[in-house]
Amino acid sequence: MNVFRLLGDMSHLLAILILLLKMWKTRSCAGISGKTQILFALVFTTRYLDLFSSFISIYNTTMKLFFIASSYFTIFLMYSKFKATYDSNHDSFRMEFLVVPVGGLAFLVNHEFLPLEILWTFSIYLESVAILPQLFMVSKTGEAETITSHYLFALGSYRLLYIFNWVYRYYFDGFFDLIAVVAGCVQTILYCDFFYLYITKVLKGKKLSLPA
Amino acid sequence: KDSSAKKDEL
Repeated sequence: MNVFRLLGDMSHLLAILILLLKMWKTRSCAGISGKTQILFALVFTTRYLDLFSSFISIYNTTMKLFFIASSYFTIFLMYSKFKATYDSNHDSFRMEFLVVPVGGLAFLVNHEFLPLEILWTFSIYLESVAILPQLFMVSKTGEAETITSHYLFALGSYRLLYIFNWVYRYYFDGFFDLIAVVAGCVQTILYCDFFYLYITKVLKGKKLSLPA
Repeated sequence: KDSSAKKDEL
C-alpha cells in the first residue's frame, strides 16, 4: 500500500458516500445515470469474486464488501425507492454497446486464459468505460447538480490517483500490470473534459453546464 | 510485468 493508492481508495469511497448522501438528502436520483450504477455493480461483482478465496487484509476485504453492498444499494434506491425521480429518458446510453465489446476484448486480451482472470480483465475494461452513460446523460441534460459534479470529480480522481500508485509501484516494487494501467489511463482520459469544466466552473461557484 | 502477483488492488 502507498499514499497514492490509499488516497485513491478514499476518493472512491468519498464518491460513493457523496452519491448516497445526495440521494438520501434530496430523496431523488435526478441527474444520475442508473445504467452507470448497474455497470459499476457488474464491475465490482466480477472483480471481487476472489473475496472469499484469497484474503489480502482486513482493509481489502471490508472495502470490497462495502463497494459491492453500496453499488447494489444504489441500484435499489434508483430503481425502487426513488424510482419516480429516475430520469430514464435522459439515461438512454445503450449498455450493451459497452458490455459486449468489453466482454469480447477480455477474452482476447488477458494475462491468463482462466475464468477468474478473464472476469477480472472484463471488470477492469468495463470500469474504464462504465462512466460513459453518466457523462452522456450530463451532456444530454446540459447540466449537472453541483453535488453530482463533486461525485464525478471524486470518482474521476480515484483512478487518476491509481495511475500515480502504478508509477510508484513500478519504481519501488517493480510491479506493473499493463492491462490495469492502459484501462486506468483510458478511464481517466474520459474525465478530462469534465475535470476542465469542474475546475473552471464549479470551483468558482458556478453550476456545471455543458456548452449546449 | 509480474501481473500474476496476487490481485491486492481494489
